[in-house]
Amino acid sequence: MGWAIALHGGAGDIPVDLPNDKRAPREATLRRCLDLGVAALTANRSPLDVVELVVRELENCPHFNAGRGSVLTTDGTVEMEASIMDGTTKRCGAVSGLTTVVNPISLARIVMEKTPHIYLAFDGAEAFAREQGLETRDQSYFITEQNIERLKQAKEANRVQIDYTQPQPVKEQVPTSSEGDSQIG
Amino acid sequence: TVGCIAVDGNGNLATATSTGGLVNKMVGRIGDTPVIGAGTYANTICAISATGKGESIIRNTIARDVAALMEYRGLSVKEAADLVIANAPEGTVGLVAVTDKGDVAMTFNTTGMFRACATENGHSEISIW
Repeated sequence: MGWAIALHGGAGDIPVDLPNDKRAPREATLRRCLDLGVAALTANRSPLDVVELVVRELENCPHFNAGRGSVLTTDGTVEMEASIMDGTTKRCGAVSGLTTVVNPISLARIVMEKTPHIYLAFDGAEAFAREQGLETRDQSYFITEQNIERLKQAKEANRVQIDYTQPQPVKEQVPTSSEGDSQIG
Repeated sequence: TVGCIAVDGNGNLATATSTGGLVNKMVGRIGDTPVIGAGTYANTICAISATGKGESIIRNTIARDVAALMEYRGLSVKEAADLVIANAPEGTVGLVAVTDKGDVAMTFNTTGMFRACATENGHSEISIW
């Protein structure tokens, strides 16, 4: 028995020759977030506090697909989602369809702690965030040049992408959207 | 997608996951992250945060399956995670999991997963592939 922590920044087709200018900032954020979490655990913060503050830090980093740096919908907007769960009590909170909330994970926690529900979405979730005084920003805060480019590429290839999927050569014939999973190429 | 799981020295567990979803997704599309039991789950035995293609994670109830295999069949967290990931569609899922004893599993069937972990007995890792 003893404390432990693990975190992730997304899984996908991460090329083994990822350029250093993409790899280094992500590894640095992982290291910083791990240190943050370890310090909180050794200071006897609750696991619920620890996972929230680590995910908030990851949401604030534009290099990961959450919060600032979220990938874009087909309309070029962000719709963020998050969830949190306490193992001891099985209490949990979830949100989706967020467009202005800076830290979705904190709204998920407030849903868990201050409502009789588990899951709030879209306008209701956004209104609840304002009611609770959570920090909100307009869409431009969340949108990065890199994700605008990724959306452009995905549209050209007429498909959706999971984290880190590499652009396909344009000449490849991609099936139409009605063919479901083949959309990730 | 980003996620974190933690257990304290008393065996209390928690998990959290957050994401922007899929690139070029339809407006209004919900992925696995807010669906408790699919992308995020925790009980008194383990805590899991998953990442990847939401539709695949929801169809395969990834997080709850890992917990159920530990709870009902007594598998270790590594055995449970490996089994669930091996049975999910290739190239679509990764997860981090921790138990009340502080055992950690970080498993994926994609090319890579940005991940990091540390334990009180001194193990520490930051990896991609």
